[in-house]
Amino acid sequence: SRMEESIKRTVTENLVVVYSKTWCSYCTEVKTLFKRLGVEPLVIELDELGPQGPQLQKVLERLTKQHTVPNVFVGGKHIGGCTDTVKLNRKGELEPMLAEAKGK
Amino acid sequence: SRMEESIKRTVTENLVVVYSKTWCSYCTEVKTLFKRLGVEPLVIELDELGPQGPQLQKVLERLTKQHTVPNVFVGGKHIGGCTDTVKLNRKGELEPMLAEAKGK
Ligand SMILES: N[C@@H](CCC(=O)N[C@@H](CS)C(=O)NCC(=O)O)C(=O)O
Ligand SMILES: N[C@@H](CCC(=O)N[C@@H](CS)C(=O)NCC(=O)O)C(=O)O
Ligand code: FES
Repeated sequence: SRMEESIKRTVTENLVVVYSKTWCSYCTEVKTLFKRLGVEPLVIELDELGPQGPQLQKVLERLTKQHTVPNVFVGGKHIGGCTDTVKLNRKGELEPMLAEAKGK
Repeated sequence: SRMEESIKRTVTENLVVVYSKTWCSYCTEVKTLFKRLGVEPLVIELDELGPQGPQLQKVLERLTKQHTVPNVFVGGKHIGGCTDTVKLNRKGELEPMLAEAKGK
């Protein structure tokens, strides 16, 4: 579908992409984490897209099996939500992932 | 106002009250925390009350200066949101507060 293609293009053309909602503290946490690591994520606020928001959230669910926000991609790879991202960082695996994706 | 009186009654008649939204992970965290401490909070899901939800959230803001969820009360006392509650627990101050309120 067109939205699916648009998501795939977005996540491959941007180092970090976070599908988010403006009021959500878990989304805030994940955006802050990336900024602290020196990376400016591309943030797509699903609640600011009118009726397109829920549509996008549905397509994301089809693509990632995840229906929640934040929905996080690094180097085109789906890494999960807030807890997954924080875990990856605590294990020391997030920064190497970012460095490798940057290098490409 | 009637809603203000209803909130005051609710928070004084229940050991722990959490004003919450069903989809919110910060609210889930706080509910889980109290259950782990052996306390069953009274949970009011603001997104399940139709038009009353936003009204209640406004009155809570007037009463507590807090417009966000979760909005947490222990022993009738406003303690704050998720971060405040977690902090209080880490400092070892939450359980004494619960014990004292239970005693009353
Ligand atoms: N463990 C997940 C929790 C994700 C989650 O439950 N997200 C909530 C918001 S905090 C959500 O998307 N709720 C449904 C919605 O807002 O559409 C994570 O760490 O990201
Ligand atoms: N630091 C606060 C953050 C509270 C917060 O930003 N809550 C969000 C949801 S996670 C909120 O209420 N947003 C506005 C709304 O949903 O009406 C806490 O720990 O509770
Ligand atoms: S909406 Fe509260 S943490 Fe996401």
